[in-house]
Amino acid sequence: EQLFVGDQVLRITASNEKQIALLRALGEREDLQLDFWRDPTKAGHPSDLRVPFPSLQAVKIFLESHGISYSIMIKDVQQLLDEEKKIMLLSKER
Amino acid sequence: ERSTSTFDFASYHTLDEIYNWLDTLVANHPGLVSKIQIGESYEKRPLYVLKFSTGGSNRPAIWLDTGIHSREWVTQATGVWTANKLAEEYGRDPSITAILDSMDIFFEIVTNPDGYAFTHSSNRLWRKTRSINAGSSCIGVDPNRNWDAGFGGSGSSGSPCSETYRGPYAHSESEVKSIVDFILGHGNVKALISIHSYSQMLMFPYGYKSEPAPDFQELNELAKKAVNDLAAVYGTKYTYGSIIDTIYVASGTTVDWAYDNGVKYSYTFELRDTGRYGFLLPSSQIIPTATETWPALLDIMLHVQQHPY
Repeated sequence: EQLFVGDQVLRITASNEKQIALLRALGEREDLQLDFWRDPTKAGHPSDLRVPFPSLQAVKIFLESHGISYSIMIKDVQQLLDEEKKIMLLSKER
Repeated sequence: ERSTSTFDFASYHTLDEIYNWLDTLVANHPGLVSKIQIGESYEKRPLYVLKFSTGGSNRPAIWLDTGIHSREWVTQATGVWTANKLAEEYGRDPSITAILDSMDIFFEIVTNPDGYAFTHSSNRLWRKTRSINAGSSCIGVDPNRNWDAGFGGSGSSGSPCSETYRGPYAHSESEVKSIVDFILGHGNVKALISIHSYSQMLMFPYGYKSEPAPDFQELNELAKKAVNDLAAVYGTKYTYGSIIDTIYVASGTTVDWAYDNGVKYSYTFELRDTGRYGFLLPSSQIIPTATETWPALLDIMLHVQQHPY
């Protein structure tokens, strides 16, 4: 089973078309294994990006160096998945 | 004695649990609900569709589907709750009774069973089908880019490793082809509603081109009413409009194919998340999500029933 320990989901808000293009180019980089949960569409619209733990530092440096604002929407994806699984089991027992 | 009353609608369920529940719903509503199989997935799982019908033959019909992107768990869960509501409300709710007294409803709750099973067994964030791509180590096709409507356009990817990989050719995926064959074979489908998550949007054609759909005005007005009635339940705000205006160019989508094939009322929902959990919406939000979506679905289905074409 694939685990997502330490992966984070960043909520990114591009402020102009140039930053949208930078985000799209970032998403194309297969070495980073990024997963857009919400694609970058328009300036001002949020996009959500799951970043595997090993790529986190590189991605945050990239965003900060280009002045692209972001916040952390999910601090640890695996933690939420573990919680989801636990609740499903509880429901089965019930 | 199996009964739908013991099924926990406020929890996420495995593929087997959902498939078993389909049989329970049919058993509990024999005069209204039946189950048909429209094909098989890539890994040979049955593709089941619930048929809601009060008689007649080849009546005008409404197609609903959830779960085409397997990781969007709140959609399959909303599908189960909504199917149960349809069955329970017939004969009680005047709108549902009027709709089902003159139309049939076909509801595919797990439209991508291979992907859904894979999210339970191996990768919770899997989105695509599980078909093998010749010449690539990457698996799967995005089933919402595989339809023959603007297929191959810029709003999809030609790379098998991309989450929006369109597939080797239109309708290459059996999960897609089975719906195509069913709807074209039926010949009297008047509306199609494909339910995704997340980002709270209600969208209609087109996604593959910027030119407005011929029925733009009517589709837009109906979407506006639907999202207002949805927001009235818990205040969840939706945006609405054509796919290309609301988000971006998207080629080969379900609703564009349906619209291009004569299904005038074609919509896609993007259900909540309100910006905290994304695809990992807690199960405690299943029933609120389904409850707020119900009046919007009702608006669209009632409009379809009252505006035959």
